[in-house]
Amino acid sequence: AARPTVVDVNDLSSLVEVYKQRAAILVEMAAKSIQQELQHRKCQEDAWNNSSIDLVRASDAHCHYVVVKLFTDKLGEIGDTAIHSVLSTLALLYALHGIKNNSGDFLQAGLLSVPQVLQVSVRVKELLSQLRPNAVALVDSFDVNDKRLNSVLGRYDGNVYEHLFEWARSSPLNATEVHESFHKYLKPLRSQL
Amino acid sequence: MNPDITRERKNATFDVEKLTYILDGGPEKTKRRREIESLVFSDPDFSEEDPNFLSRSDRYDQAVRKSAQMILKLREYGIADPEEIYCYKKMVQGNLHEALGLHFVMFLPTLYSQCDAEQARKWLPLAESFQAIGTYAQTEMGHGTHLRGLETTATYDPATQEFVLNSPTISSIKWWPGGLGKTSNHAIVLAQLHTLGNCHGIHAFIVPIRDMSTHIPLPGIVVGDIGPKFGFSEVDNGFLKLENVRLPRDNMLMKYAKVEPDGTYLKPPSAKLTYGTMVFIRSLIVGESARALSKASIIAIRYSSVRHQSEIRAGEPEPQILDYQTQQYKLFPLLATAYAFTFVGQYMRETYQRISGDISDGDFSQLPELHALCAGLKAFTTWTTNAGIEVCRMSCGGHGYSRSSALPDIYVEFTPACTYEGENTVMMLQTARYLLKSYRQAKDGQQLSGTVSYLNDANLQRVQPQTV
Repeated sequence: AARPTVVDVNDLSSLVEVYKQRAAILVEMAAKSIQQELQHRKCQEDAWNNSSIDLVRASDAHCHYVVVKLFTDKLGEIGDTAIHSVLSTLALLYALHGIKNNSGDFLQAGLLSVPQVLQVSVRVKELLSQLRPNAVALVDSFDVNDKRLNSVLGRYDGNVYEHLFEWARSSPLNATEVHESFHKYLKPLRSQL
Repeated sequence: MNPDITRERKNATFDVEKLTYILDGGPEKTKRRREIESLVFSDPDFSEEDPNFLSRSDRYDQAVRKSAQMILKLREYGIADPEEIYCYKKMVQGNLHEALGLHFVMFLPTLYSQCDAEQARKWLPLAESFQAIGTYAQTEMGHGTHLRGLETTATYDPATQEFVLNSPTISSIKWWPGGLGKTSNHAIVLAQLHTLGNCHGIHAFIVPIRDMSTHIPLPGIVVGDIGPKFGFSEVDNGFLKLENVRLPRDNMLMKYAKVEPDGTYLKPPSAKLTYGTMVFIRSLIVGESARALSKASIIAIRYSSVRHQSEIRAGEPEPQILDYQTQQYKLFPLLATAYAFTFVGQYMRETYQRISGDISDGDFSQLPELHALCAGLKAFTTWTTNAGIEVCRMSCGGHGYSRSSALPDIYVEFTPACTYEGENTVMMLQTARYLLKSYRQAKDGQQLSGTVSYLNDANLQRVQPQTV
């Protein structure tokens, strides 16, 4: 196993580096899987197909690295201190949550130690609490008009239950108090029982 | 205003408006977007019946009515910028899709990018004035992402200087294209080109499918709607069976590849050029992932701030659901992902514009990387978003199952993104092909550029798989 890269779980550029190395190692593992298949006298196409799970994982890791990197790069463009702070918290949560969900990759690649993965879990919980006060403001920032969102639950004014009841009442099935099926089927049924 | 949500807004530690500007790409864009929104939302012509209470046919009818209104109003207001058109359409559609979608997003862009000068003079005025309403017929009943497997044939007849288009088998019937069933009168059909006894692979042909005045299907054309689906109720996804339909030679899009009158075939400069439209669409899909996940997050987080359930401390009033760590753990990483994908979507749009400019100047050098990156990010973002919308829906308890929440619509209208424009696993394998090629170049000492440059990293030799 390789010497674990020193990763500062609070430093986004350090996390970008660890995602980059995870991707590089998974690409290399996929390449070596193909190589081994070829050494077992498989043709190129079969070697590719017999390595496709590794290949998909390598691409997934590459894309994950690109997303973490682009999120981090974007922070460099944000001048407003308060916004930079809350977006940094989001970016950190995104990167650490990704490590938590794929910890096997990072451990297997020798990029993180078990104590570091445990540290990531603790840090994720802290970030959830940090974000709690800003959760509604962060979704408000998407600025999606109620008419476009078209959701009783997601209304800007939060008056969910009144409008849920109103929406149900407008359903065509409620156009009449007694649905015609009562007279057509249920009433005749009773008279035959 | 609900008191809980009012209090939540007071807790914010940053200026929401400023963050909106960043998400839009600047205050001017926010201002312009809101202007366009108000044009739509204050317009009585766009008032509609709740689609949840309509039949499929009525939903399609209402959608076409709104699309027709939208086209007239875009002209009336002089909205011509592609991004603003896109924004206007999104406002009109809400969480749903529209029958004319592919005319805008596939048919027109393909004509712009693949018509030679003479063809552009003929077809663009027809398409821009909606005389020709078009779609893009690539997928077949038995063939999708793997383009080389498409069976539809286009055989050149030098005697009449025509192509004969045919669906040779049941599995070759064009299947799924939006707007194909009842709306379009033309389709760009992808078919295997045969000329002088040779097959030259997939090329694009403009095929008239309905009479431009009566809208009746033309001879040799069997066309219709494929029936109800999981979602997309407003879209007439259709089927198209071609029975030896003859087309003039200049109905093959010939900006790049050409067939001479005698049947001689001239190759295009890059085999990937037919992919140009797909790369464009895939870069848009990344932005769609961000929008869908943002909407689902808005709904789940706002509702979680007004919904009270159970208790954290015995005897105390029911707390807001958002105070439970498990609810935060479900929703906040998805909120972070929505922001991440928004910024990735901005990057992809800028990158596509930059590289497609290079392509127009004849520089194809970055197309392979863009093609690979678009394929991978399309798969990565749509898989994550697809799962994320479902987490948001279930985080709303029973009401997430009501169509009034919009979460079922957001889910069923988004989930096809994992299979259309390239099935995700195939996309990941396409990206892997580029990664492995880059890896071998790095091993041979070549200096890589762009998002794969990390493969030059000297430390790559660290991990040696152990022989078992």
